[in-house]
Amino acid sequence: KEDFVGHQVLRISAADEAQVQKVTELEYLEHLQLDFWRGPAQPGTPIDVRVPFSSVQAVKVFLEAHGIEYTIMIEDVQSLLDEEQEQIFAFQT
Amino acid sequence: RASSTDTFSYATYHTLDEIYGFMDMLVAEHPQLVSKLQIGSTYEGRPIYVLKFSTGGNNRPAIWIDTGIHSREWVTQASGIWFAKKITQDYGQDPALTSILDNMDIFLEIVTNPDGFAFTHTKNRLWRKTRSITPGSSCIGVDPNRNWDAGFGKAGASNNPCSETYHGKFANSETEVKSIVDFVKSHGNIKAFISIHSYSQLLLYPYGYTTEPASDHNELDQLAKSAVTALASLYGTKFKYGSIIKAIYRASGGTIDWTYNQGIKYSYTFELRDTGRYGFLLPASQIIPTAQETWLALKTIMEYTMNHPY
Repeated sequence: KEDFVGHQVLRISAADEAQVQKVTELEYLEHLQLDFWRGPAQPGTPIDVRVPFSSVQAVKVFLEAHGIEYTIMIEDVQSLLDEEQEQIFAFQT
Repeated sequence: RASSTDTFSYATYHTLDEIYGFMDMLVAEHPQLVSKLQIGSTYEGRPIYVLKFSTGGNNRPAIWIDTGIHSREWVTQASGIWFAKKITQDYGQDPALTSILDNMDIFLEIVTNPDGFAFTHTKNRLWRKTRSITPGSSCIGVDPNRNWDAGFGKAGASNNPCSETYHGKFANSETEVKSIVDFVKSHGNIKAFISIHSYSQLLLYPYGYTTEPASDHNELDQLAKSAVTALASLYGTKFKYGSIIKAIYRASGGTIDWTYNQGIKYSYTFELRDTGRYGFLLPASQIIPTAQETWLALKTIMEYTMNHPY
């Protein structure tokens, strides 16, 4: 089963079209293995992206270097998944 | 395993087998109202089931509701289960629903992407696409909401098989999509088509592949406003509404663009809870409230469809 330890979901706020474009460029860097939960759209609408642990640092440096605001929406995806599994298991038992 | 749909738990997430078992129980408990149709098989050979709610007549005007076309959006399949039970509970009790079912049929496809859904339970909880193999690529799956013959392949989808929004080799390449296309065409009397996704709390109408407004834009907008108002009346959950391309982004090959172009005027997509605290990992404690509030919006659209025959 796929493991998501250390994966974070970032909520990116692109202030203008140029910043949306910058984030869109990230989408094509396949080695980062980004999973856009909410894809890049017009400025002002949130962009949510799941970032594997191995890419977190690089992505944050990239965003900060371009002055693109972001917050951490989910600190660790795996911990939420564990909670979800526990809830299902608790119900089944 | 629940022994009836009364003891079945609607407040937890279920596997594909449990959901298919629920469907069989519901049909067995309400043979006069509910039947189960198989409209096709998935890439990996799983049956694709649709529940039909009908009180008689022959090829009556119908309403289509589907959930789970993106397999990781678990709150949608869970809501679909709740809707199915609600319909059987409220027929004969709730005047609006009773009137709808006395005049129309309702088709409900709870697991629209069975292969992807099974994969979220076994291998990768965040899987979104189908599980078809693309020759020449090591990446799996097509985005079933980019594979419809409406602006197919245009901007708003990816031609990269490794992308989450890969549109596939050709329109309707995915059997999960083609099965619905064939069903809609053979039925020929569907008057409303509602495809349910999560998350973001949006109610969307065509188009996603063009900025051209739909010819019924004003009516669709007004009805969307009424529907999200009804939804918010229960728990105050705020939904935005608008055309796909305006409310979120350009998306080509989408389900409701195709259904609208088929002449199904009341074509809508829901994006359920939440706005991004949990995203696709919405806690099970929110399943029932999400389903309850969404049901009010669905009833608004269904009632309007019934009262505005075309």
